[in-house]
Amino acid sequence: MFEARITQGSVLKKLVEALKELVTEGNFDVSSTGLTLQAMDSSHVCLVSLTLRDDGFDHYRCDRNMAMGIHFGNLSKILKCAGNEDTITLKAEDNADTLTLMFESANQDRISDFDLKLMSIESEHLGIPDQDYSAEIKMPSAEYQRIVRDLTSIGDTVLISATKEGIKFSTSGDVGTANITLRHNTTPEKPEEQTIIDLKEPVALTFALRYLNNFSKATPLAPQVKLSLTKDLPIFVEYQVGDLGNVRFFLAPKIDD
Amino acid sequence: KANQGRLDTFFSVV
Repeated sequence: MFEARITQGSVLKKLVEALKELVTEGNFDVSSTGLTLQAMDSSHVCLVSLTLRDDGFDHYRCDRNMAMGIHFGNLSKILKCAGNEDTITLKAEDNADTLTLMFESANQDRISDFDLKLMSIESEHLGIPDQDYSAEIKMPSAEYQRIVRDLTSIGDTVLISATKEGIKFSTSGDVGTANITLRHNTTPEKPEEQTIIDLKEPVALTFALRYLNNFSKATPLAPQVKLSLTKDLPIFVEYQVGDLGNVRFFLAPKIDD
Repeated sequence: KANQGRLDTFFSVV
């Protein structure tokens, strides 16, 4: 039996909205330590990794490890029926072919349940090594969203270069060119408004803006985002989801011929 | 012109 209850149901709604365009389906792997998901987009260019810890839920029980195959478009349809203030409970029997989602309004006067049909999904699991990155940049998630959105209107790819001067995002297209440089800035009093650049060595990599723009759909989940870069490796974009866990995106770089 | 890399070439399947 699997059961996970979260008072702040809007977090689940936001998570699924952040993922559903990148990955159409994937397995929720549940165990006694929490719920994880790893899924690649259909072209194997980017990967989403979600970790929700058992102790981040208001109630969590999982007697048996299970892989629940989810179609995110369908899960999104059901979660749209939940109110933003609702408590959401996920439930499944062992070896179930459905996942039950129960929504309770804040004052308990409306309770609804929906059963989502589960799928059988063969998924490849990629091993992502823990490693030291050449550059790590923490910045307000809204700033990241603005940069990738603005640059997407100019070009298709972005060159991200981290140097001691700061982190520069450059693109070009039919309209012309664009460069946006962010500098280390710890002046704002609120930590979530700061930009912190941790540079071990200069690095420059090119990425498809379409995906970076898509990652920014996770903006409502966290005030800050962390970008990690190393030469010839995928970029790692991470959002901490409060005490519940994190959502991580990896995107393969463009490679010169 | 740069080509789009695939994640499988950077991370191995476990």
